[in-house]
Parts: sequence; C-alpha cells; structure tokens
Amino acid sequence: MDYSSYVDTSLDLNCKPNYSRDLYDAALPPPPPPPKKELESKFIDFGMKLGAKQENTSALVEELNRVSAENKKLTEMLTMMCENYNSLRNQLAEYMNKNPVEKELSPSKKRKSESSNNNSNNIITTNGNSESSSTDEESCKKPREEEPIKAKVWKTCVRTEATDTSLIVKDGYQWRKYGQKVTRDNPSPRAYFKCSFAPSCPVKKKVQRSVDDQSILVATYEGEHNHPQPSQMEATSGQNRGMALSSVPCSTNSISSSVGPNITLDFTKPKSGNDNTKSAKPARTESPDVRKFLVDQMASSLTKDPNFTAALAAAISGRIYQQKSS
Amino acid sequence: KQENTSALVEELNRVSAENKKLTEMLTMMCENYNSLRNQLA
Repeated sequence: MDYSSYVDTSLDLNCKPNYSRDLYDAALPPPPPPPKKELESKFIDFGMKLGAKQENTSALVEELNRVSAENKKLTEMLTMMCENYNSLRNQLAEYMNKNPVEKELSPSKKRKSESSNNNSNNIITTNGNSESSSTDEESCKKPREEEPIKAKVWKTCVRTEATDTSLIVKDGYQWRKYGQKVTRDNPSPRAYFKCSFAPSCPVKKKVQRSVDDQSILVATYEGEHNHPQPSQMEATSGQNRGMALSSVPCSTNSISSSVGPNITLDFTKPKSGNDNTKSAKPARTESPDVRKFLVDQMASSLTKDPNFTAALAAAISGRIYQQKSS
Repeated sequence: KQENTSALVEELNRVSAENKKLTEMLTMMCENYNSLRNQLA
C-alpha cells in the first residue's frame, strides 16, 4: 500500500519576508511561497533576516516616536490657536455689541442734549441768567429773588464823623446785618445788610469805608424795594444829616459785574442851591422862600439862646486877643 | 515579534493619520484666525 497520499511530508514553512520593505507599505500582499526545492537555502537566510527585522522594528519605533512628538506639538499648537481664535472672536463680539449700543445711544444723547438745551433755554428765558439748576423749587424761587437784584444796582457815598467807626448808613429803611468780611483791596471791613422792612423785600446793601477817605461810607444797593418807602426824615437826621440826594459821581469804583443800571449818589459834598435836578422832595425844600425862612428861624433861635451869644462873644474876643498878642 | 511589529505599524499609521488631521485642522484654524483678525482690523 502506498500511504503517501494520506501523510503530508512537506514542512510548509513560510517566513513572510515583507518586513524588510518600506515601513509604510504594510498593506502590500505577501510574496508567493518559495518552491520546496529552495527550502534549505531559506533556512539559512532565516537567521540573517531575523536580525534585520529587529533593526526595522527599532526604526519603526523611532518613527512612531517622532510622529507622536510631532502630533503632540500639533495638538499644542492647535490648542493655542483655538484659544487665540476664541479670544479674538470675543473681541469681535464685544466690538459688534458696542457699535449697536452706540448707535442706539446717540439718538437718546441727542434727545438729552435737546432737552437740556430746552431746559437751559427755559431757565434763561424765565430767570434771565445762565444758571443750570433745574429743580422746580429753585426755578420758582430764583425769578423772585434774582430778577430784582439784577434789575437795579446803585451806590451812595455818605460822609460820617471821624470818630464814627460804625458801618451804618441811615437811609430811611430798616436793615438787618447778615455778614461782614474784609476785602483785599480795602483795609476796612465790608458789612452786608438786607432790608428788613418787609419780609419779602430782596434789596441788599453793602457798606464799606472808602479807601481814599475813611470818613466816607460807600453803600452799594442791589435790587428794588417792593414796599412803600418809609419816611425820609431819618435819612437827613442824626449823624448823616449832611446827606443829600445829588447825582454827583462818586470817586469809588462802581460794580462792574452788575447787569442793571448803576446809579451813584454822593452825599459827601455839600449841597448847592442849583443841584436840584434828580430829587423832587429836596428841591421843594431848597426853594428860595423856604431857605430864607429856615435861615431866619435859625438866626432867631440862635440869638434867643444866651449860651450861644456868650460863646460867640467869647470866641470873638478870644480871636481878637490872639491877633493882638501875635 | 511579528505581532509587535504589526502593532507598531498600525500605531504608526494611526498616529500619522491623526497628525494629518491635526495639520489640516491647524491650517483651517489659521485661516479662520486670519479672517477674523482682518475683520477686526
């Protein structure tokens, strides 16, 4: 019997030597198996190719490490790039958000500016000044308080006695002193008065002695009295009896910041008979008949007084005696 | 050893493909970044 058909005596060895090729060409099909006649020579080459496989493996590992390191670098670069991209996108988003906001705000700003202009115009038209306060109370109060003040400013000069150091100018009105300060240009203090004759009277008065002549009181009035004028008899009585209504300009500086008309009255100079242009009531008292009547009354009262005659006689005799002795 | 080598080759192929993808993504990201920067400029 022949058992060769039942038993396969071939070794069927296949060494698959494709790893010596390119590392990236792993998908190539394996080469055809060598014929059985060359098996012995293949066994000889097997040991040599095994050493070559180890070298290829190490090269493969090195290549894998290199690509992995490159992959890591790419990942880091991509992460950094994503961060920068997100940051830049956020900036762009903020910029895009700001622009519509500015576009929306611009009309409101215009409306606000228009409203503020309207308010300021209202204040200007109602108050006559440029103050920006816009509360209702102030807008209601200031027309009453400031319009009269700005309306009229005038100044008077009154000569007082040398021994008198008070800052009181008797002009017939009742004044309440509410302040006093020392100014830079004048050593004498400046006193501030407010008319107290009527509670709602806005007139204020500043009284200060003149720089040139300390015996002259300079009173600056602001505003107009909203009440009837009290008796003027007080104005010509007491220590200010030399006061007379005349329109002679005063030597002191006038207020430059005042808006209204400035009127300066000088009561320091002696009144003359021809100065009766501004005031009506003093004009009536300075008529020739009245002056003659007053002079007669004064003369009669003086001659009737025995003390006056004795003093006059003593003065005249003393004067004569001094002239003789000299 | 053959299995290890094939595993190494497979790993190398996978990492190479990932590397290629990362390069493409980075290129695309650079293009987007430049476009965004131009918009802001």
